[in-house]
Amino acid sequence: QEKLLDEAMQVVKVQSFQMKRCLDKAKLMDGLKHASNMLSELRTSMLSPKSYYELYMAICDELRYLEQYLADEFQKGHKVADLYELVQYAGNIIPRLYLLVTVGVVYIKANDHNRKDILKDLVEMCRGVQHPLRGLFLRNYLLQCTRNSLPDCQEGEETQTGTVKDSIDFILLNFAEMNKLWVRMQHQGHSRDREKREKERLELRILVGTNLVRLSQLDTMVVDMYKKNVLPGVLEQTVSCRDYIAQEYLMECIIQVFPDEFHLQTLNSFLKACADLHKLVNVKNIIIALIDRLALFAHRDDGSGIPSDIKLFDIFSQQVSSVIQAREDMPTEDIVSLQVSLINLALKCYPDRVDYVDKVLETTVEIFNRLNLERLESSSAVCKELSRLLKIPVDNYNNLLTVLQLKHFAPLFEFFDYESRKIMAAYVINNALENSLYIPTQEQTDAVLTLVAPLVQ
Amino acid sequence: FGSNAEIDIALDGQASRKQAEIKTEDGKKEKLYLYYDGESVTGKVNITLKGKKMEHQGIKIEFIGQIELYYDRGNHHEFTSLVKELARPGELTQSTTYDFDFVQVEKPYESYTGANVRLRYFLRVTIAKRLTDVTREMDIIVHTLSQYPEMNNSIKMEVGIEDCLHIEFEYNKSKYHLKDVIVGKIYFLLVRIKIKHMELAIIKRETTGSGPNTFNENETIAKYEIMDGAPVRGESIPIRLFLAGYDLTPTMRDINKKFSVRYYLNLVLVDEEERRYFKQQEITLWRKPDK
Amino acid sequence: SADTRRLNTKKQTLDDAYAAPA
Repeated sequence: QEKLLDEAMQVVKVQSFQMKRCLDKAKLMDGLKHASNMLSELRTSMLSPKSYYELYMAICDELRYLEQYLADEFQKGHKVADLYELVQYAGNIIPRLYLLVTVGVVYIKANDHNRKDILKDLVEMCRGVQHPLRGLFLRNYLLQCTRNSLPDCQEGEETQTGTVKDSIDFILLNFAEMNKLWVRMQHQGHSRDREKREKERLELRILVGTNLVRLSQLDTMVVDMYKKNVLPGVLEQTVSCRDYIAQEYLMECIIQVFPDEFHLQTLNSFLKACADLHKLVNVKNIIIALIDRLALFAHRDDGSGIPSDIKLFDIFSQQVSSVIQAREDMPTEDIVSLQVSLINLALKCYPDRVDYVDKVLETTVEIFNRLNLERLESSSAVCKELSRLLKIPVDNYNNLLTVLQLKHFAPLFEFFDYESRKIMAAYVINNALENSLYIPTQEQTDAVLTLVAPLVQ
Repeated sequence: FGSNAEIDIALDGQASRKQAEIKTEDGKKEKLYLYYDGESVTGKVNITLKGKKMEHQGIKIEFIGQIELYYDRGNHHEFTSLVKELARPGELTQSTTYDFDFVQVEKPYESYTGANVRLRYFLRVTIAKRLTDVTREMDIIVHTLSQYPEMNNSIKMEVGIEDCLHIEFEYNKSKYHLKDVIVGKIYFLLVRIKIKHMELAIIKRETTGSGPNTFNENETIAKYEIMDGAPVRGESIPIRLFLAGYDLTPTMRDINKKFSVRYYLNLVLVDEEERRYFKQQEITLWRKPDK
Repeated sequence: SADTRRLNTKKQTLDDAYAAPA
């Protein structure tokens, strides 16, 4: 790989030098010929994704020179007639399309042509590259070159340049094609190289994710547009691709890249999509990431908090139930982890709503009953998660009597084995002692002692 | 004996007349003055005497359009032949200039230099002498122009190999002018082979001779890669091929019953084992008048 | 100048787009 890359880089060095020399002498056609020769190195099938990336970056640097040269010439009024057509004379598709993107961007920046038409043409013409690796990098080049040229004004202000809706269409199409190529990589090569291929795919994920980043950078995209145009398009590709590597990455990417205000308005769609993901996707982590993020958002000093019309807990509670029901293979400990997140959400965002906390515990009881669970082994992951779950209200309220108001707290103790029940019993008693809890009534005493029966009987 | 003379032909309006390029037999390119059908061919013949005088049996100028088949060099097939007498037999005592004027000359075919045949138009001045004539030839180029065809259907077809590869290809026209653009698409209906890439080739077929002596010479004028990598079902691959980038002539069908030049688009899919799957389709090329 | 606009194309279904090569 090192040798192959070195050889390719040498060609790039020589051709780019010649290209610059010709451009400096205003010999554009000759310069483009050298650029095309340089770009021909990207036709290779011999390089690994990592090496290809290095070659690609080196060539992009050189293409920036060409782009700047053309932009300067246009600025000075030395427009080359039909340059967009001229670069399409190139016989090989890879050099041709890289040059077309470069020239297209110059045309856009020169404001001479219809911006949205050029963007549409570029994203469509890239269909000619169906090779996954080469196609991914070509479309990444398209995305990078156009990052400052995407129309970003509202409908109604429409000019020749287009609106934010055109940018959304452009990016969504590019994203769909890139995701398709990225997913297709799994089928390349021998089955024995599957692990290596998966590793390589992971290295390339940022190429696909950049489309989502670009969407998030559209200033005039309002939440309604995100809800109606953007998220459905992204989720449609994510769910339909049925590839666990892509799904896991993209769902996490959506959470990280778009603002919390958008997530708040689209929870149902997002969480419904979680239910449809591949069984190997760690949906638990995705949902937890979202919950944690929104919980943080709710507590931000500079934030507006959760809008009152968004019943955050209800939505999450309902959708998490649906996800759990839809995903029959979800490990029980993951189910409990989700309940942990929900209970944290309830306590952080709705500290007065004891009923929310109890709802989570009730759901957990129902799930355990449905799964016919009786006794959880102390060493099991489920037991550890359940312990975690039950300690949260104890630590939060610091009042055992409040905890006992949670109707479903004590029933959950019954799922522990003796060892864990003993440990939990000691935990609640210690909490009571630390907080100098006063137990005023007989009923409450009974309730406490029943709870800590392993220590009493 | 009369002494030698130099003949020079100067066309009227040379300074403003357009020139066009044509390949010579040895593959080089030369620039010649451009004429169209019906245009008059007029000018002057300058005869420069080398010596004091020259006896001659007559001076004439001919306008000839002829087809030369390379395998039959001895026979030139003249389809146009016009003569003007410039001077009757006599004696030239000084350098002389003669005007000539071929009015509204029919030039039914386009000039062409190919692999096995050549169609040319030229002026030939002949000073007839007792022993050896003095001649001078000057070639011109003729282009035949057409108008936009009234009917210009697209080419759309589904082709395939059962259980293996099915595509639908479409080209926006069946008749293209020489600076036109082939806009098309390839839609994949079934893909069960490992495709490496796909290209569109422009093939020129020059046919000479007839009957059992027909000879076809194929030349690939262009190879244009339209797809890199392997598509799956439902993929649509765009085609945009600018003809102006290639050295093409109009389609010439059965020219004077001597030869034809036809063009074909050859869609070629190449698989991982270098097997080639192709579909050839004839297109008509025509020459559009310049603005 | 010649019309270079792309031809209209059929949209690929999602199933086809993400299907394993046949």
